[in-house]
Parts: sequence; C-alpha cells; structure tokens
Amino acid sequence: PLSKDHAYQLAMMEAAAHHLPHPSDSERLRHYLPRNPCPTPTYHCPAM
Amino acid sequence: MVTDPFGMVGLLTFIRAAETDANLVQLALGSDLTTLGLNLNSPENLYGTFQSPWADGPCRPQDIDFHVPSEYLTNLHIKDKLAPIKLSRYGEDLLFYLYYTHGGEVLQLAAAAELYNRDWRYHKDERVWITRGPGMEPSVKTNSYEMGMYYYFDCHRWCKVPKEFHLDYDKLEERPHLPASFHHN
Amino acid sequence: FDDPPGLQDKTEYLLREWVNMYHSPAGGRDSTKAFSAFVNQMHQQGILKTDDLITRFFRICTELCVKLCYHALSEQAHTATLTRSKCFHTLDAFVRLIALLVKHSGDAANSVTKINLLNKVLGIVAGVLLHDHEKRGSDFQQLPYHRIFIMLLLELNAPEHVLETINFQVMTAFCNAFHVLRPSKAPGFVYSWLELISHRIFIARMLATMPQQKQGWPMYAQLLIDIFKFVTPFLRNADLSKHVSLLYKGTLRLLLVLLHDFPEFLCDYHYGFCDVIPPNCIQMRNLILSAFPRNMRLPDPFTPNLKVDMLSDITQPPRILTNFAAMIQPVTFKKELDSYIKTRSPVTFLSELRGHLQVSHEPGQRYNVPLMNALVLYVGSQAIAYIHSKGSTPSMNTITHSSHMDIFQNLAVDLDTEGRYLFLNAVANQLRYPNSHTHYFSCTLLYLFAEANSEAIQEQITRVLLERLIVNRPHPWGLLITFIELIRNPSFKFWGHDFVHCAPEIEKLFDTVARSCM
Repeated sequence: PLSKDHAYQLAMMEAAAHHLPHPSDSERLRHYLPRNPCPTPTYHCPAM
Repeated sequence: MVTDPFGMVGLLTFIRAAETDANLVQLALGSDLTTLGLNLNSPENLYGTFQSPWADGPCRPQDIDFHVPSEYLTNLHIKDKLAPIKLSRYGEDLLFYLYYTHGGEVLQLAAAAELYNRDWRYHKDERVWITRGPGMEPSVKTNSYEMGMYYYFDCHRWCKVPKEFHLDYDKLEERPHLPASFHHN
Repeated sequence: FDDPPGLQDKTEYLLREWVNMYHSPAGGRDSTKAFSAFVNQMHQQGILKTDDLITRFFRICTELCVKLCYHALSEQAHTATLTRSKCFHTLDAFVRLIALLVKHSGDAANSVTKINLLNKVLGIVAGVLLHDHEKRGSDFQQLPYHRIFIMLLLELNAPEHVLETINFQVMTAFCNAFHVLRPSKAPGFVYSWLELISHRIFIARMLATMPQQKQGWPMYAQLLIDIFKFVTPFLRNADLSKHVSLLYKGTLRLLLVLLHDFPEFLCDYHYGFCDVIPPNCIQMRNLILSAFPRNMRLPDPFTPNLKVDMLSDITQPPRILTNFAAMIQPVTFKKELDSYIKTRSPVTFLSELRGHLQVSHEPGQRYNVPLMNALVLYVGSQAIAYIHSKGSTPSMNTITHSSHMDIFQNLAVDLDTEGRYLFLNAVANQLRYPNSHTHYFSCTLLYLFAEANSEAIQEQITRVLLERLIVNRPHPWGLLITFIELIRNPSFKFWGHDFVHCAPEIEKLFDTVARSCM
C-alpha cells in the first residue's frame, strides 16, 4: 500500500496528467504560421 | 523449489499473469522500445529533434527554434501587411512541402484540398498522391476502378515518378474538407 | 512579511507598461530600446533601490502572470491555442525582461551579479510555484511556470558572447531550480518537469556542449535520480495506472535518447541509477546496463568458443562516478568489513553480516538495498584489485579461496530468498559491456552456481538471469555471455535441474535461448 505522502503525490500527478504540456508550450509564438492542430484522417501522413 | 516470489515459480506466475493482463507486462517484460517513435538506428543524434517525452515522433523542421537574426522573424506588426497565404498561387513543390511538414494540422488539409483541385488524388492505402500524366489514358476503365500508367509523388526522392497502378475508386480520397474555423493566418 | 503599501499597484502598472513596450513596434531589435526606457521607469519608481524591493517586484510580477493564466484557462470559451497565446503574450514579455536584466546587470565582465540575479529570479518562480501547488492542490496548473522556465532557458542560451561566458553558471542555476522542484516536491509539475529536463536545448547544454563537457553530467545525473526516486513507489505494484504508465513511458523515451546519444553518460552513472530503480523495472534497468562506450566493438555473445578473458577491454576497470564506498554505513561496519577483507577477522563478521543488511520485517522491504548494492560492488572491486596485485586477472580459478569470495558465499548461503534475490541482483547489475567488473562478477555468479550447497541458490541465480533475458530488448552484453556460459558449459550441469523443467513455458524459454546460442 502507498504511504500517505505517496498517495498525495499520485493524486497530484494524476490531476496534472489532464493538462499535459503541449509541444507549443516549449516553442516561441509563431505569429505567421502558428501551430494549428486539427483532426486529420489517419491515412494522411504524420509529420515526415 | 523456492515457493515464494523470489524463485522460478514466482517468475512463472508473473509470466502467466502477464498473458492475461497487459498492464502487468509493461514493467517486467517491457515493451518493444522501437515503437516509441524514436529512430534508434539513426546515425544522427536524437536529442536535437527530440520533441517531448509524450510525443511519439520527432520535432518537425518548423518546430525547432533556431537563433536567426530577429530581422528574419515575421514581426507581429507587419504580419497583417504581408500577403495572406493563398495556396492556389503556389507551385506543386511547395504544396507537397506544406503537406508533408504539417502533419496533423489544418495546413496539411488545405494543401491536400489544393492538390485535389489540381487533379491529384490521395490513395488512402498506398498513402501516396497520384495524378494522370499528360496523354496517359488508363488502359482499363470500369465503374469501380481503372488501370494504367500514372505519376505518383515520391516524397523520399521528392519527385514525380511514373508507375503502373490498379486504382479502386473507393480507395481514392474524396475532396478534403477544411474545418469551418480555418484561419491559417 | 507584507509588501510596502502601493508596491502591488506600482508593480502591476510597470508590468503592464513593459508588456505594451515589448509588443510595440518601437520596442526595437530584441526589445533593447524598450528595455532602456523601461529601466529608467523602474529607477524612477524606486524598484531598483534595494535588493528586497527587486525581490518583491519579481515575486509580484510572477504572481500577476500566474493569476492571468489561471483566469485565461478558466475561460472555457477559448480554444487551447487562443488561451495559450493570451497567456504567452504576457509571460514571454516578462521572461524577456528577466533575460535583459540578467544580461545587463552589473558590468559586462561581472558575471557574479548576473548569476546572482538569475538564481534569485529562478528561486522566486520556484517559490511561487511551490506555494501555488500547495494552495491549489489538484487544481494546480503547470502552464505558466513551464512557459517561464522554458522561455528563459531559450533566451539565456541564445548565441551571444555575454551569455556564452556564463553558460555553465546559467545551467547550474537551472539545475538547482529543477532539483528544488523535483517531482517528489511538486508532483503536480512532474510532466512539465520531465519535459523541461528532456528539452533539446537543456540536453545539448548539459551533456554535449558544455566547455568541459562532463561538467554538466553529475547535475544531469542528479535530475534523473530525482525522477527515478519519484516513480519508484508507483512502480513497485506492477499494475501501473494510466498516468504512471505515461510518465514511465516518457522516462523510457528520454533514456533511449541518452542511450543512443550519450551512452558513456549512462555507463558512468549506471550505479547511482540502478540503486534507485526498483528491482521489478527490469527493462528500464537493462536499458541503462546495456550502454557501452561508442568506440567499443562488442563481440557477438553467441560467437562459438568466445574467449571473453582474451578481449582487450576485459581487464579495463569501468568508470563509476558514484562514491559507492561512502555508502557503506555505519563507519564501524565499514571498518569491520575492511578488516575482514584484509585479515579474515573478526571471525564473527560473516555471521553478523545479515544483521547489518536487514532493516525491517516488512515483506518486500526487509533489506537495505543501497547498502547491499554498495557492499557487493565494494567487495568485488577490492577482490579485483587484490587479484591484479597478485599479477593475475579475474577467472574461475583466481576468484576463489579469498576473503571476498567468503563474503559472497556467505551472502548466498545465509540470506533468506528475498535477501538472496537482492544480493544476486546487485551482482547481476555489474554485468555490462566488456570490462573488469563484468568479467569478475560474471565469474562470481557462475562460481556461486557451481559451488552452491543447495539447489535453491542455483534456482535463484537462474531466476535473476532469466527475468532479465525474457524482457524486451536491449539486453546487456555481460548478461548474455554469462547465461550462455551457464547453459553451454557442461560442468555446471544446468539442464539436469528440476527448476529448468518446472513448466512448459520455462522449458520453452530455455530451449529458445539455447537454440540461439547453438
């Protein structure tokens, strides 16, 4: 069984997993060609 | 034999349990590490394009911040003065570049739609763009398929290559639809 | 204690002013014009008068940025992209101000002022994060802090002379801040934290481009140990939750990048990493143990009649940068150990050995694993030095009849099955690429198998080796050659043991490995 401290850590980690950092969080803002993710059909190629 | 978890029976119990519960497997039997999106045979270092511990693919060229003179960067204030992106004005080469470097983004779909307008068709199984060459009529044409010599775009050699195809019409993508809120600018 | 009256409003006004100046066309290249004008404003407002006021200014600015982000995140109407650009509009401006103040504080040659200011700001941001983390609990959001740290890292790693000269101190400041914010202290920040230490610029600076390249290695090793220590309690129960699995997989990706690009780093620090990775994380531990120097060519372990002791590298001691000898505590125990190694006295040493290693009666946590690991590596290192002092090299003949082997045989015989499993794991953790440790500990395992006075010992040696082999690749070279020797050399009578045939799956596994060997 997890200790109280570890149970707290697990709960905080699970809460954080609901808003994972997005790759664009680590990139400068690009005003002209910003990332614009959108659901594309799976048969289209991922980024080469 | 050792009857507690620290002998062969302990290991055997785990192996049998793992057959039913994949979640148990991840630690002890591990996973195929070549499926984590890293090219482990790459002659280049991986860290320079490592996107994130959560990403299952490397950075795309445009994701990597290179220190260019700030004059090269499109300043927020002239952005609206620049001509808006208009794919119908661009050559095929640029359209293919935008398609292959913006996977999962609106711009990929927009490039796909423009290629469709120019009589290219995307083969959903072969996952290549195909077009009829000038004067290349299909040798066989039915309601559901046609056969003959076509050009396809080889993105590894970055050129159009002639090739025989058997084209089932239902394998060709219809006109790609852009999401309503598409503002690529 | 409370801020001077009016400081909050004054700071809010100044931050707003700066954000507008940063985004205005007149801001100039890299905001230098805006910065000159703004520093005058800070002077006029008296912000730069005392160290205390500067500290309060940065803390209030950080809190304002954080508050703005929480507000933007709470507006559900916006798309993630729009929310982020709203947040980054202010955050990136604030970061640029910090970077400019760091670069221009003190005169160009005075790096101490610059680094002190950077450490101060990173400490303030870390302090605000920890306070926010504790106050908000599961509503904590990492976004503003992630953005401040990563953009400051990018800004301060720009290719500018003033920054290049202080880069080691800059990276040390970031490592200290990330260690203060290690996952066990800020578990709600763990995903951003792993992303930050995995960032290509951070890895490049810490492991590849630092002037004396290996200066960054100990600091980076400490950060990896922080993440291993954090995930350990959640990995002990083999059934991983989705979120733990995500973090475990993310850590594996980072380790794969390090294995591919910096194998020597994993070689040098393997001991410290394996000391904190739980015994059931077999693939992650194998990944670390599989690293070998890039200039080394490993002979195919399945080569028939491979003469391991003829390999040129096999006599070379591996670099181990963890001071494992210092981990043998208490000092009295270390003294007795050294005395026994040297003179085989006190004679009670062996019978008391188990008592030193056992720490509780809780199943699964009965033994002091770090002490066990340190003891095994220390005794083995002493044994190799002793053999070399006799002009020999480790082999099945030269490792026997010594105080070192007395200790190992005592551990094999006297410990219970859990203790013996941990002892054998400590030995197997040294089976890596061709070096003197791999060779010595491979011979030791095979010798313990051959001289065992009970089949349970042989069964557990087999178990420890087999569980490392049935896992997905990679497999350490030393593990493969040891197992191949065990099943191939008739003198070990391996195939005659019941535990080899105890179940069809086990028998099939051995046959598979045997066939690959033959």
